[in-house]
Amino acid sequence: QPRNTDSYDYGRYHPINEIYDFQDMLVAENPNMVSKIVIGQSYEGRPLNVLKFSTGGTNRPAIWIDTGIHSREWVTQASGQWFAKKIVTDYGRDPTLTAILNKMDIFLEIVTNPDGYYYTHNNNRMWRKTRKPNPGSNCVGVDPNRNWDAGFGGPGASGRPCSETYHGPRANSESEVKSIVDFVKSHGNFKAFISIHSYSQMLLYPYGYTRTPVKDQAELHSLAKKAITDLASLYGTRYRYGSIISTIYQASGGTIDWTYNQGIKYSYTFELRDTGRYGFILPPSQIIPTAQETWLALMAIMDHTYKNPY
Amino acid sequence: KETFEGHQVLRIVPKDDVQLSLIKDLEDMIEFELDFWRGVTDAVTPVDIRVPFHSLQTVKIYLETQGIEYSTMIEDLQTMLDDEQEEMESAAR
Repeated sequence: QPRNTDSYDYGRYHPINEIYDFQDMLVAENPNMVSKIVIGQSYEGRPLNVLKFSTGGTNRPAIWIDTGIHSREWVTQASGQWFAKKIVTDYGRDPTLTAILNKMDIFLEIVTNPDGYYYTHNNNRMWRKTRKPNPGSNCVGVDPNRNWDAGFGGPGASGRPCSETYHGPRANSESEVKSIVDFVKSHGNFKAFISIHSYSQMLLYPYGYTRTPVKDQAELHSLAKKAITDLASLYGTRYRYGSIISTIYQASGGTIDWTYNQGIKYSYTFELRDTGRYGFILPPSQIIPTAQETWLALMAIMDHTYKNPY
Repeated sequence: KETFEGHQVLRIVPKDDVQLSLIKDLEDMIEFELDFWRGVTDAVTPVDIRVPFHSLQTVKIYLETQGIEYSTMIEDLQTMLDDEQEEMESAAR
């Protein structure tokens, strides 16, 4: 077992217990900056851990980042661990991140769908949804990115429990979703919300459930362009960007549609790389390059959020 | 543990909206148990579909008769998953 987060291997995929141990190590090593908040429990009773990075103050304006809401997208949880270490390493060294953290907090949920993630390691590598049974059906699970109260149940999600995009019996039916909803509402001061998926190299902003452009479309579009330009500067990974509905397809009940409607202007979804033909089975050798290039885009969004308070 | 011997992932590049809707029709053929890794978006953007072994021949015939071009992105998914598992275990060791 790694003795500290310096010797932790960020270049490989870890089972859930190792990720939980990593989180506890990071907190123990950085008591003045990192704390762990358990915002709820998954259906099977696993803790929903959120790492809080703060240098003081109370209820400061905040930035949310989550990875792994679709459990089989392993490069996202792996990147989340690298982001966590990057934040504590760069604070005090990188002037941009230092300025951000001197005025804002960052919240990072690495394993947003723990039951699904455990299941991909032990039962079905292709699992995407939550693991709550659906009454009256043999099929288990709800797509946690169709379960939010934003156009819930509309076109762009399925009403069939066996579908990979099943929206669930009602909005927020999944504790993994409801816990974030309650936390965001009780905190009340989030200014950016970034939900990270893989794959297909896209940076998306709301809406997915309607063709009506968001009122901040121009700003979100130009910030997305800046972010993907910074991302591409490292390894040339080319991203497409735009609103969900115009760039990929109609998707209802999505995370960032709900967060944007809560007033969190800088709401984005990433679809990380597969620069080759691996799909979800991205080789571990690509974890760190993926995390490094994504970090540049995240910094662009966080820096813009910091410099444009609202 | 669910295994995926013989499952293939096909990368389909629709040429136009007609082919897009033909691929969308595949989504509704639930008996094929298709898993859309990359959904249908617009013409020229690849659609990646995991096809279980039992549906492979039917799906390929469907695509070929409709003149829809595809390539095999992953020949045998289980082989890749075995490699991934082996890599995890050796790294852990």
